[in-house]
Amino acid sequence: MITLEEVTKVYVMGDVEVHALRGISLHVEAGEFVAVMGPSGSGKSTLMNIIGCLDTPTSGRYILDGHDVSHLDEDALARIRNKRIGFVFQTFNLLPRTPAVEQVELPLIYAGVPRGERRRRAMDMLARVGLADRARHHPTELSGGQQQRVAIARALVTHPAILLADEPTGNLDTQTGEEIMRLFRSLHEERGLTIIMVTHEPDIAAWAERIVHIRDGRIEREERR
Amino acid sequence: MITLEEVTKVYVMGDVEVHALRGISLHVEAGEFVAVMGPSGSGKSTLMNIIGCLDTPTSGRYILDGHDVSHLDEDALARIRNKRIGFVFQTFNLLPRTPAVEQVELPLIYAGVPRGERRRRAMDMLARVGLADRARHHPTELSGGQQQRVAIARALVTHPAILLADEPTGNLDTQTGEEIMRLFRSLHEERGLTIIMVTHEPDIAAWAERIVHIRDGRIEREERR
Ligand SMILES: Nc1ncnc2c1ncn2[C@@H]1O[C@H](COP(=O)(O)OP(=O)(O)OP(=O)(O)O)[C@@H](O)[C@H]1O
Ligand SMILES: Nc1ncnc2c1ncn2[C@@H]1O[C@H](COP(=O)(O)OP(=O)(O)OP(=O)(O)O)[C@@H](O)[C@H]1O
Ligand SMILES: [Mg+2]
Ligand SMILES: [Mg+2]
Repeated sequence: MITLEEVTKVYVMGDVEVHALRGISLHVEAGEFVAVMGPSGSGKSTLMNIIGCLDTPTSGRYILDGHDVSHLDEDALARIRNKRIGFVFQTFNLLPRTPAVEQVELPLIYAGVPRGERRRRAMDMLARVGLADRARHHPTELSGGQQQRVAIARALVTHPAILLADEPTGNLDTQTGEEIMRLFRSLHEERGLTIIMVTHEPDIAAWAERIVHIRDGRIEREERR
Repeated sequence: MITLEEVTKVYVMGDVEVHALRGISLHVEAGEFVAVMGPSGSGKSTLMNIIGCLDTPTSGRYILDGHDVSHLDEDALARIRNKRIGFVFQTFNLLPRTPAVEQVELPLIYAGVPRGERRRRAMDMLARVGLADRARHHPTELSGGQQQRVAIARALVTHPAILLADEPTGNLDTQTGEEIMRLFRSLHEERGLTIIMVTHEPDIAAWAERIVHIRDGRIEREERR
């Protein structure tokens, strides 16, 4: 399903080059649940952005469902993202003056889902992350962990084939974090959802079947559970 | 140094009231290192905003260094903040198109520190959080944990009397998180820095001398170490 071959990513800032990814080769089967761990600045979010079709590699190949997507243009990447991928961003990326339920409806609008069903599905997913009573709140009226859970609900509402979650429990207490992991696990088991999740917490990584350790833009080692 | 007496905070949204704090009484001595833990949405950031003079209670009193600050206006609160308090926000609150070193210099500009000394102190604090080589990067050119560390450096650069840190390691791997905690501990021991830190990670809370557990806007229990 997901194959990266010697993927690199170089950021050029004037006369300075930042080598964020230095040759990543990775294969993730459909239906796998993979955790990604590594030091701050080691390239995890950069890797997630490439897998999620939000960015393209500097060199190397990315084959998604049998198609080479390494050099697609913005529109083609956007279409793949909207149909196949749900992304929970490390910094949430919610719309500033929009109620929680409308944040979660947004991907359904892009998918052409009718209004009544959109509202029903958005409210259902908000309930599943424990925020049924926060549907009308704007981001500034939500706690950090509540904003994070709105971002999670938004990523899941289209029933994507692949969930990419970048530190999804970074702002959640242990118990709420476990509720989210139980939600991920159940979607994984019920629907065969492929999950790639960045986390720095070993207790959260323990929910995955496989852990990929990143250091300095490379895969350092892997663990299978 | 910090005394809260029956502090409440009520948010009114049309005909709905959200009781974020339901009567908090808390005393923190100068030089104490306190951790605050509790479920998502339980009132931790609201409590921190009141202690940090970013917000005022709905009822109850807040006495800071012997002065009742519960009902000060914006300007008076801002003066206290700038002189006494360093705040690490749960969502960083960095300026969008500003290099890291200038983000850290900003509180020194308000404090009237001359240009050469500002640059030196900002670079020194960036080095202490491991980001000397990221000084020219803007927030979008930094990883999540690097943005978090810029926010930490900015909070510490004025040598505040009180550090308020809201989930300061939420985006940091275990090792980088420990480096930050060692920095906090050394400033606590060298300078008598008073620290109040929200965290959901027990390993991070273990660095404090005292843990306050919040639930539903109230203090549920405390632990001393
Ligand atoms: N401006 C606001 N208007 C209405 N409700 C608000 C507002 N700000 C916060 N709230 C609500 O107040 C409660 C407490 O919020 P707070 O941010 O203090 O929680 P928290 O303990 O920091 O949570 P987290 O661990 O998720 O960061 C939450 O339920 C939140 O929805
Ligand atoms: N647009 C950019 N321009 C220049 N450098 C960048 C840019 N984006 C990221 N970087 C650098 O690339 C490296 C990898 O960043 P990335 O966000 O992938 O790290 P990360 O592993 O997600 O870190 P964290 O755990 O702190 O979130 C970092 O050192 C960062 O400074
Ligand atoms: Mg990251
Ligand atoms: Mg909070």
